[in-house]
Amino acid sequence: RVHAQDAVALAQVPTLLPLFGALLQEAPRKSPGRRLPRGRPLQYMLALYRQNADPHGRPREKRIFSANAVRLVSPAGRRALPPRGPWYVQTLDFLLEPNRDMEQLVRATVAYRPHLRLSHSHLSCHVEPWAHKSAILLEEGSPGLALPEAWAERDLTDYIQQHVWPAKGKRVLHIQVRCQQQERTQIGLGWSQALATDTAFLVLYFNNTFKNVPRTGLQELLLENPGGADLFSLARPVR
Amino acid sequence: QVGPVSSEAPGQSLEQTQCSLHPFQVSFHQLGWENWIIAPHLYSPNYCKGTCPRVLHSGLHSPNHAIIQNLINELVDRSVPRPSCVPYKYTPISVLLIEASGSILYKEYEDMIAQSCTCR
Repeated sequence: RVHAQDAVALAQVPTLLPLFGALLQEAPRKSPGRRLPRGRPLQYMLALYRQNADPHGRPREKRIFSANAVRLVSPAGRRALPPRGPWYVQTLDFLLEPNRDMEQLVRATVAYRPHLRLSHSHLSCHVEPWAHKSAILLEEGSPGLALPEAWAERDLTDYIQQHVWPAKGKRVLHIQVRCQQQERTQIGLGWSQALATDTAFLVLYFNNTFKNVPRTGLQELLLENPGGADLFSLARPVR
Repeated sequence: QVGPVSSEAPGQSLEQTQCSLHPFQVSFHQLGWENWIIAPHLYSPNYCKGTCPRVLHSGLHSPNHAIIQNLINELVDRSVPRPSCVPYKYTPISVLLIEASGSILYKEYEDMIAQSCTCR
């Protein structure tokens, strides 16, 4: 087991232990007692995992996407707009924060549920990116991936790469989930509850591995590390 | 003048001692990573173990240097060790994990599973 102090020390020397450096960058800091996520996002990613890797974790030969990292991002904020006729609209805010220099975004989609069942009615939904002043309409994305049942996907790769994906720092992607009531019945307050639980989330595809971390030489590492005198003696050539 | 290949430890067969791949499985729970790795539960890194023979057959994919080091050990200086039995090829592993931000990440890590061994 790697203790917290050791973990910090290991993370500071990714050149020496690139795997630990990569793993610890991604590991949660508050690990003890942490609850694993549940619900639809987890189900979605587990389905994606099973499609792309066998039970031992070996990547399958025929994978459904050409990326070696896929991140599911849940909305950081959501607002339900007042209903208008048969339309029920919700705005979702996704925080985009590239946390690695070597992350190359190759695909970005919004996964959503196209049909929401309520007790006496059901809603047909679609999603679109939402700028504050005007809605931006895009063509429907490619239906190439085998998605878990009951999920649809909207490809936003070009939009996110051109308008949202930050070179540095944080940006917010606004998405509207627009649902239309199919029957002329009273929905009541149930719609906001139905929209409040994981109706849509962002799925980002990257091409990167910890191998792509630029490796500095041992000498450079030691020069950057003021307390590296002891290590430096190890690096001296032996006569 | 290279001698015949023989078992290194008396009483043990050549197959038992010669450099080869050994299956080994560990759980992420045993590594203390179960709090943030969702899948898979088990990890089979495997390992290489055994003695490198004096005559390195082609199946071991040994570099020329290993052959020379064997000769040095045999003919010149016993303090120079024989080549070591180490992994030759690896395969990646796919992991589903929880990031510090709470996002769920599918990621492939290269060179995580030893697939074959070599003497070098």
